Amino acid sequence: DGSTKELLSLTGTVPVNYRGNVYNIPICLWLLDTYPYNPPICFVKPTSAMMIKTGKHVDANGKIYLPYLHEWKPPQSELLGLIQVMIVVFGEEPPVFSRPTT
Amino acid sequence: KSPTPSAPAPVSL
Repeated sequence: DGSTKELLSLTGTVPVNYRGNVYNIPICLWLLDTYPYNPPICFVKPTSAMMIKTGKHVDANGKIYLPYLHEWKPPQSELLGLIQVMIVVFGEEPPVFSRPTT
Repeated sequence: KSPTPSAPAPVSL
């Protein structure tokens, strides 16, 4: 409708253990003005040296889809739980891979 | 100091 809002975003990395190594997956969480009643909007923020691996939980824009977000119910659902779910999910299916250095 | 972002090497299929 053309309206704009100023939102709070949290940017950082999530420590993920994949095949025995720990990687710091860069993510950004956008908190809506209706937070915590609505889940944050989450993105993977690949650096220039990374490429997004689309899959069940990540689309081509890096947007993250998780049951935890879809079934968000405060106060049980909160950021710490969300990040813990990301650590598990990304440990099985990393959302980003480093670009092959030609 | 926040950790430096890193990602696994692509798995060669």
